[in-house]
Amino acid sequence: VVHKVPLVKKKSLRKNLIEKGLLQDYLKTHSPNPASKYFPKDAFAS
Amino acid sequence: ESTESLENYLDTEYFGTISIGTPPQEFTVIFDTGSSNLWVPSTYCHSLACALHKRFNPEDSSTYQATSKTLSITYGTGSMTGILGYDTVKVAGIEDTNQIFGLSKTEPGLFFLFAPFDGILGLAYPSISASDATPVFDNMWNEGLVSQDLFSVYLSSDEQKGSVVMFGGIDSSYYTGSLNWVPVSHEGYWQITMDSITINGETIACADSCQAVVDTGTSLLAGPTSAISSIQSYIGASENLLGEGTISCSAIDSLPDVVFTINGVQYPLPASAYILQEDDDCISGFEGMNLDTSTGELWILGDVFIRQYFTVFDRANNQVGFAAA
Repeated sequence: VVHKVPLVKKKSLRKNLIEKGLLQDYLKTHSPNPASKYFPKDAFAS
Repeated sequence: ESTESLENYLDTEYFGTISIGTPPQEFTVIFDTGSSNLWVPSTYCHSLACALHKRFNPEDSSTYQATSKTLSITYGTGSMTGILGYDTVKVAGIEDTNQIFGLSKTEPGLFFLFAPFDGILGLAYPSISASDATPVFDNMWNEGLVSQDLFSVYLSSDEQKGSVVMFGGIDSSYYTGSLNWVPVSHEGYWQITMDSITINGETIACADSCQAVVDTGTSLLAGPTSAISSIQSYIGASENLLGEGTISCSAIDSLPDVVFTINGVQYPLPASAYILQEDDDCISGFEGMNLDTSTGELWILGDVFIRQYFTVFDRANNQVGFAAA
């Protein structure tokens, strides 16, 4: 038995912010860094 | 004090629905293989961001059990704080009882205000779960609610439908050929060892192998800034004021595949996959990230990669399976 959750594709937060003219202000003070989601480097020791 | 939160989900586009409590209260969540906690906004939260999202009200659920434990999760420059409680979580018809989850009390900053999701359902290993909360899939398996200790993900390019997370099994109608298995190199994130990244047979990154995290909660394909700069330059992408790598849409027809070799198997990513087209504009599907690389190079295989390769996350054997979607 496979239990399936359908996923819907929606407008991203980035697009919402662009549409509201807020993204540039945000980027003036922040540099989004994808690495910041992940725990410190020792989490990546293989 | 954090001023922004959850910046890592800036580009996320795929969302699913779950419900919590009795009677069920519905939430839109990201099914995120790059984290391990389940949390949703709650009526304890009086941040403006919470007010504009669905909030779990424990007083309306007859099956809710409170705890005195607190939860704090840092995402990028900000954080979410809250408390932990237990309740029944319904996911894909599975009734996951006594599931621990976070009820947010504060979600600082304006950032989350415009997020198209309410919460996050983490699907990574329990070792990275904040407050040692048992992840949803672990609880499902422990309670015997799924027949196989694995789940799989298919992401469609279709704007409206087709994408799916499957718990407890693999549906072969979502891929062609056979699944190629890759051992998990560290049981925290869905982390694997990648052999190399090449274009036209020339190694452009990950020359001496590197680590990669398969993350449905990251939209693009992320790698070290220097390597990404080389790729952006190679494909003719240039950064705009919004931090995106803009590129001519006509390049889709002429640019070569970027080939990821993992466990000896080549996974080509065609230009039609790594160039993201929206209306008349095109942006690169690659993004740079700053990370201390003293332990080696790290790449994030996000939705750009997963759209091309149906992915199985096999907890029973600690391996990831890829097949052409």
